[in-house]
Amino acid sequence: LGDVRRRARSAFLGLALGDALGAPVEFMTADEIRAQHGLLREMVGGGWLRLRPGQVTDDTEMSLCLARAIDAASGFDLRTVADRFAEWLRGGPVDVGNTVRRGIRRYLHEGTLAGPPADGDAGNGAAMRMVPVALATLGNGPLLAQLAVQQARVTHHHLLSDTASVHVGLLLHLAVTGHSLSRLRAASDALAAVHPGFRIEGYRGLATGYVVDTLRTVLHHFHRTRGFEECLVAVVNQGGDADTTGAIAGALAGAYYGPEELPARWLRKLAPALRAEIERLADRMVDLSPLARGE
Amino acid sequence: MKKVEAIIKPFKLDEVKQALSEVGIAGLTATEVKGFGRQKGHTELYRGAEYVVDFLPKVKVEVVVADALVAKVVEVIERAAKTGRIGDGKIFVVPVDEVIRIRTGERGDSAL
Amino acid sequence: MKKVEAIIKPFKLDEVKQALSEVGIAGLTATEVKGFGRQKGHTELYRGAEYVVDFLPKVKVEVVVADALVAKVVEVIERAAKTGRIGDGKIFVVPVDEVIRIRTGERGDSAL
Amino acid sequence: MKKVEAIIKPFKLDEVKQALSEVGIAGLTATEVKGFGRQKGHTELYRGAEYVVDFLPKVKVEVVVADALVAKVVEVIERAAKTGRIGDGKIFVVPVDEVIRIRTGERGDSAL
Ligand SMILES: Nc1ncnc2c1ncn2[C@@H]1O[C@H](COP(=O)(O)OP(=O)(O)O)[C@@H](O)[C@H]1O
Ligand SMILES: Nc1ncnc2c1ncn2[C@@H]1O[C@H](COP(=O)(O)OP(=O)(O)O)[C@@H](O)[C@H]1O
Ligand SMILES: Nc1ncnc2c1ncn2[C@@H]1O[C@H](COP(=O)(O)OP(=O)(O)O)[C@@H](O)[C@H]1O
Ligand SMILES: [Mg+2]
Ligand SMILES: [Mg+2]
Repeated sequence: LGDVRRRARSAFLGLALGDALGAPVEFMTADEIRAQHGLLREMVGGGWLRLRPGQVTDDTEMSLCLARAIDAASGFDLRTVADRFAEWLRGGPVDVGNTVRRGIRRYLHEGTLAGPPADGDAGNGAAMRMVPVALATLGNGPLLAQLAVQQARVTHHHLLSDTASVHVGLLLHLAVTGHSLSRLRAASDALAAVHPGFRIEGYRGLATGYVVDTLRTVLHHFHRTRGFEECLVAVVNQGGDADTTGAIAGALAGAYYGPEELPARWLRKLAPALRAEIERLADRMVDLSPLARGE
Repeated sequence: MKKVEAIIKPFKLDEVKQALSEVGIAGLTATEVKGFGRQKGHTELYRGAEYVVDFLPKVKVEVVVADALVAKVVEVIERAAKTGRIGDGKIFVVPVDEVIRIRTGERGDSAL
Repeated sequence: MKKVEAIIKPFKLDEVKQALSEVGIAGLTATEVKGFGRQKGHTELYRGAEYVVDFLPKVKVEVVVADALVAKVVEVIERAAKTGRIGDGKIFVVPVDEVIRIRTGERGDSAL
Repeated sequence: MKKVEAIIKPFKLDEVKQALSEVGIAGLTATEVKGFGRQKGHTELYRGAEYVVDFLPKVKVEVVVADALVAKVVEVIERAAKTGRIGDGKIFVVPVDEVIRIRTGERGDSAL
């Protein structure tokens, strides 16, 4: 279990690192990034949100909402999760996705924990915040699938968002429990057999907020690179929704490569209190998991 | 979808904006306008002579929202913009047939 | 209730306002806008060089009134704002679902 | 008849105007407004200190057109105003009951 805990921490930290590395170039094209930064390999801050170097955005903050809700309730309780999202929105966060805002607003006004199915809900805002649910359900695949969809539908009600959220959770389960790259690849190939849109081959560099583009960007670079830093640098320099592709790639690569591969110079840029809370919550999620409880 | 148009006192803009963000509304457009109403203008001194300015500066706030949110938005603006003195302003609710987000082409409620 | 929106020449604002108050309409909101229409812009001299300004300053007057008054208000504005030359402007009548007076919470025709 | 209201980035006004005139629309009204949305404001230097302005300057373009032209006008504005980056703006379509050309008294589609 020691190895699982180490990988769980580096998954959650990897998420934050990917978010903070990519956010300054969110919405930029690969060419614009090359013109402005050359090859982006440091925490530079700035961007359309005028961030401090190492500052995280909604990707990490919503993941923290989920982890804090699971921590406070000593387990997954959807209304507690929705309440934390609502509190976060009221606090005036640095950025909120349009679909996320619509969903939390619906919860605020109608009290419903899921919105109606909507064609416009195939964004990546639900899949980006999967780390806490993945860690808290380690050891139980069906529970992961159930809670992944529940948390997703507070803001995004779309088959592709559901599918991507469950798949990110499954890959995190496999990586945190030490499975091989080929086992992870086989899981994604199995998904593509059912949902061809998610196939890894034939990637054309689209890194938009559409969850299929997001996941293809992450998986393309994860399987072509041989290290945490190399993977994240490749993903964020693709541009587009760079903080969110960075966050998901960071979580996956963090889980797979483990804590020793997280660059110290990037970790130093994260706010110390944030880093400490992430590590505590990662441990706590694992403690609550069926795997740790021996169920 | 409806457009909620509120004519408010200029110093109330921040309060209205804050109150709307508390209920999850972030997008709005504000315009500086001149108001003529029951609240008469005021006298100003200009180059030593007194003259009546018969209008008062106001701000027009426009917020387009889904139908389900109209009543809430009106209530929130009403509460935030009210001082109880003449000239607090008016809120108009106008029907909107279609909304388009220019960046992405999204239409209808998902463009809000 | 309807909103009567009139785009008029700026120097006509006082006349329009005066004409409306003579038929009992005291409340209105005015906004400085730029007009592009058949009436082309004009040439201005700026630092000795001539350049074309393709827009003309206009004023948008917005008056929300009870249905029964719409025809009268349109007629009054039309007469007061007219010069007979290109660029006199346009009047648009837009439906309004609800009106709220912020100071008192009154709704509907009694808020006008 | 409908009013197409578009909130766009200020530097896009000329392109939008040009694109509309290519489909035969010459009349429009533009207003300088302040936008609050997902795109954050900007920092300005004032007396040497940097401070954040949370709104962004936008332009509101209003074009009243016959029903048959609405879809075309929306499409033209959408294409001309788009940069693909946050803050491109929104287009609202609002019903219009009546249009009057002040100069001639023409009403309905012939006033457009
Ligand atoms: N019928 C109306 N149509 C459009 N705008 C109006 C109307 N009545 C009032 N207003 C706007 O509302 C503002 C406040 O109205 P006013 O009559 O002074 O105060 P109160 O509503 O408190 O009696 C005015 O300055 C004007 O901008
Ligand atoms: N279709 C329209 N939609 C919105 N505003 C318009 C429209 N047509 C004209 N306008 C406004 O009305 C003003 C006067 O119109 P213009 O065409 O110049 O004169 P006229 O109506 O006398 O032919 C313009 O400057 C513009 O502000
Ligand atoms: N619901 C709304 N009602 C009125 N105006 C809005 C609304 N949402 C956005 N706007 C206007 O549109 C502009 C652009 O919106 P923004 O949210 O920044 O970008 P995007 O639509 O690209 O996500 C804002 O600055 C604001 O003026
Ligand atoms: Mg983000
Ligand atoms: Mg993002």
